[in-house]
Amino acid sequence: SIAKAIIDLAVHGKAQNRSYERLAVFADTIGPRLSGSKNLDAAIKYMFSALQEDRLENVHLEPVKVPHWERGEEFAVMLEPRNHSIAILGLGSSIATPPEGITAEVLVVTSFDELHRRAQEAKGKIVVYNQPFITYSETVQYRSRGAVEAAKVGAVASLIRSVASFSIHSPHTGWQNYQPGVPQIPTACISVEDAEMMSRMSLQGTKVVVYLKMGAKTYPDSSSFNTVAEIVGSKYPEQIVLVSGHLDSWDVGQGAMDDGGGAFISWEALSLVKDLGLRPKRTLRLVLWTGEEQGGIGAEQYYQLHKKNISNFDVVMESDEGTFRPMGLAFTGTDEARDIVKEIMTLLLPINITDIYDTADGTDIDYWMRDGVPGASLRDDISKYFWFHHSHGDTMTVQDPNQMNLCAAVWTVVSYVIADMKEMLPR
Amino acid sequence: KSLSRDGNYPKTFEDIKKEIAGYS
Repeated sequence: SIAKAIIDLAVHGKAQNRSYERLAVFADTIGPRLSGSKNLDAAIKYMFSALQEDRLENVHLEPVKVPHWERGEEFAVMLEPRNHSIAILGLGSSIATPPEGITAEVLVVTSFDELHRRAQEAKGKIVVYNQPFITYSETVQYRSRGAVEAAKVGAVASLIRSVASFSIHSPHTGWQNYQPGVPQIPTACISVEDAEMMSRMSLQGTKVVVYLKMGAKTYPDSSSFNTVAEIVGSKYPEQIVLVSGHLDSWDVGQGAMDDGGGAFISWEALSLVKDLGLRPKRTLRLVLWTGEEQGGIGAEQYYQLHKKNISNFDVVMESDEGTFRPMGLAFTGTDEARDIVKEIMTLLLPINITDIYDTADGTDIDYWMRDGVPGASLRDDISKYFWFHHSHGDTMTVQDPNQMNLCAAVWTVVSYVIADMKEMLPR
Repeated sequence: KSLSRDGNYPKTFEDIKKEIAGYS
């Protein structure tokens, strides 16, 4: 009973808590791992040697180029109606303010629609977006496009309510996108509390003036690597089951949840298979992506390099939505393939995690799923994920060893069985 | 029906279910 053996080893056996403990040493040793930073270089070196020490096969680094942006010194202060220090985190790829900073009245809006309705009020102002958190995918548009929409109506900077479902004065960062032909203005996220306070003041008719200083700087692209390790298949070694997470993180907290958890349960899958002396028919390949937070940069270059072998990619799996209590597997593929994966999920009955959900989510595996390769992502209880996402709160304190054990069990049973079945998944 | 790579007929879903059950 291979599935049971994997579950027992991961949840109750000698591998219990290993993925959590490995992640804790890694996160405490390396810290946050922003694309282009020395910490990320150190993280890749660390993993290159750790995967070799774990006696995995074909451990190697695949060179890629990644963006290199640094936030520098930044702060914001409300000057009117009273002095108040605003909690900010500059957004990735933002430009700096002029050396003397920017002092301007704010225009607070709760949506792009309101901004467009009040466009004539925006000239020379700092636009503050106080958009409510709906869902990440919907609300992240304000982080991504807030500066461009504000610049289009003549604003001099944008401050965006953090894309977070809960806050204790914690700003959340992330990447943002300028648009060719639209002036570039400095942009940062602010805490939910500060966005709401300035909104209330404005609605009272109070004039709000803010001073913003940002030292952000974009450098030439940096060299980085996707980190790869394998258990080579016994019968069809050229066919691949890819399990992955991303090794880079934002320059806040420890990047333990995003995406240390996903990276380390993916490593755990290969370790568990190796510990049990198993060798599936197909190659089980671990990829730890670089440059994910800047838009799946490392993954795109990996895809370009390997797409010629796309017919040999059986399934691509990424865990990048937390490793809290697992609920099942999100899957993208044909109905026939879904039925097979549904059957595989029944093997997880001993831990009662057998559900399958629509559409796998994973920036780094999207390139393959778009070309018809079946894809899977770990579905977990993300009710608290956006409390900590891209914030200083993303630390090991957020992670739970038992939940990671269960996530690793799900991840390993699914990837091993697909790698060992007589036929590849239909596509 | 074409032969699959190890010379057998492609499996029915029932066959696949049985194969997967072998892992439990």
